[in-house]
Amino acid sequence: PLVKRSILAALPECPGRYRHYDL
Amino acid sequence: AEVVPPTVHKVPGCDDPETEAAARVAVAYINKHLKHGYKVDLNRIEKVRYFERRPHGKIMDLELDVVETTCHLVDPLPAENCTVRKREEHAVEGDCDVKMIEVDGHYKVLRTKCHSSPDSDEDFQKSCPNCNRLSRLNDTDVVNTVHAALKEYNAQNTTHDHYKLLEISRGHHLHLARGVYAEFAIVNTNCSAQHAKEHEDDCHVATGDHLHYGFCKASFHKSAAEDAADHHEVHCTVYDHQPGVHHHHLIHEHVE
Repeated sequence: PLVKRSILAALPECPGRYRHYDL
Repeated sequence: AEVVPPTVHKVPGCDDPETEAAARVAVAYINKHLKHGYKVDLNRIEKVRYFERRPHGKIMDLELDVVETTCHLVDPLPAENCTVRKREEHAVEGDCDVKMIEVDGHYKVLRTKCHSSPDSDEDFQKSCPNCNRLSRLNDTDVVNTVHAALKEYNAQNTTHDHYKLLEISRGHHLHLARGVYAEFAIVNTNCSAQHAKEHEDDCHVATGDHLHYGFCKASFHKSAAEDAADHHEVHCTVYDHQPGVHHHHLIHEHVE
């Protein structure tokens, strides 16, 4: 059977978190 | 031989431990090779790509967002112990492209390219309406404040070395106090303060174990009353001699 794969799971998690502040 | 384009090794996340480890190495490299201004700290990993490297290891392309700390590059304090400059002080950020290789958990930086700029006037105004905006480093008032402050510092104690200006690193107008604030780096010369009074042109940057760098903060307040004197203030920290540490680029560009 064909299973639909989640696209979100394959997306890279970028950009990362801010360590200080958002400029 | 047929040219095979590099293949994407895997899709890494920007906050993956491996990416963070690589970014730390990159930021240390950037700080070690700074030519002007202040040491930086990592703010955000914008992008990362890994490529397979034959016969083993991988090539890593990183885009890093870094922020200025309060430690000038002549300050011997390790960058990780430095305080990141507050946004209210009109922070400066840098965008850096880094190419590095990783083999068996060891990273080597191949190339870095950084471009730094202050927070935009519009954003800064929005986030901090009453804060003082950074001035250009060649702003006449900033330059005059620095020269007056250094003169005062050299005159304060006639027994110590005579210092020269290495670079002006920051400055802004104090609008409410009708004044100027500036930060600058200094280096000692082979002259005593007394000797420099008469023969300043003969004074050159000290060499060997006698070389000391310093960092100063100065402010100038214009008196509100016409007949009252203006107020100058300067505080400098001179660092112990750091064996093997030279800032030739700064000396050549700004002193000689």
